[in-house]
Amino acid sequence: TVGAVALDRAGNLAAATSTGGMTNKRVGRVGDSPIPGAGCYANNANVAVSCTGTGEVFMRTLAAYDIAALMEYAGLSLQQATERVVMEKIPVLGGSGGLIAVDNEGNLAMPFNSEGMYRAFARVGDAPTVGIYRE
Amino acid sequence: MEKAVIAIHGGAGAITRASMSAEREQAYIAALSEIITQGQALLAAGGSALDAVTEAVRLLEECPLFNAGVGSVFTHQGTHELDACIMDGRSLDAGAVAGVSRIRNPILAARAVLESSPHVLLIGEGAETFAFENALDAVNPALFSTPERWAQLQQVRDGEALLLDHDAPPLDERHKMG
Repeated sequence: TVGAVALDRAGNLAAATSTGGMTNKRVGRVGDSPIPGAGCYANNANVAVSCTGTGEVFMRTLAAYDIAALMEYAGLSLQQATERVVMEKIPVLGGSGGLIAVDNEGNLAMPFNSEGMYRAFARVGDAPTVGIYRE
Repeated sequence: MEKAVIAIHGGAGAITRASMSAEREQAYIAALSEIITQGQALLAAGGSALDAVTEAVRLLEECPLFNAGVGSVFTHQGTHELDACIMDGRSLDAGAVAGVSRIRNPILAARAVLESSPHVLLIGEGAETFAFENALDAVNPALFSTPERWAQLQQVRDGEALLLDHDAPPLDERHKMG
């Protein structure tokens, strides 16, 4: 699975996710990637999110939207909301994976509960940062 | 402070510790660096977040290292089924496609659904027909296949009896999520 989130100069957020699914999956199985609110979500009011992981768990938890909801209704910060979902809620249901998220202030979060996640970010005017493993 | 920012991911999973290849690791880092730099440039030029994520994901789909577009994994039956979604935070407009196999860049099909359809999610043949009606070209599903992905399918089918070759990627692609 691949994905991207962005905040532009006008203050607009967007998210995108694309996948080939799971190796050896049953034909017709669909995961979270194409489901708005599960594997992909963006709302200028708070956050843009793209997920990668155990699709069924991300669907059952509406992981991407859950982050927006935790920020909007519970007042959590981006870091708090993404940590809650990726490190607490997803593993309880046996899920593994991670996500990338940016809020409407330009804060970034890229948590994952697996050993690694291919990831990168770049602020306009700064050098890009790339990572694979847990720092 | 400049707030404009873009982030990308290429999947998460377990690390192939025993057979990690420095060359393969560098290939992943180079690909991620190139794609994030292009997304950054688009934002720096005043491009929209929607255009930036579309282009970043399109580039990730074109890179055979990642499980989307070219380089997608195989189903049990040895076929490809691709899914994609895009969402615009300004309006909560969203577009998505699922179970397609003849669209080169599923993210562009999802973008077309967002912009040109009253619906949010189209699947299978209907999604492909919609994409072709919206100026996306049909491709042979074999375009998405790579020898590495075929080998991964055989490993899983054979109960992982086969060993990884010496040039394994940093993350264990047999078990990588998403």
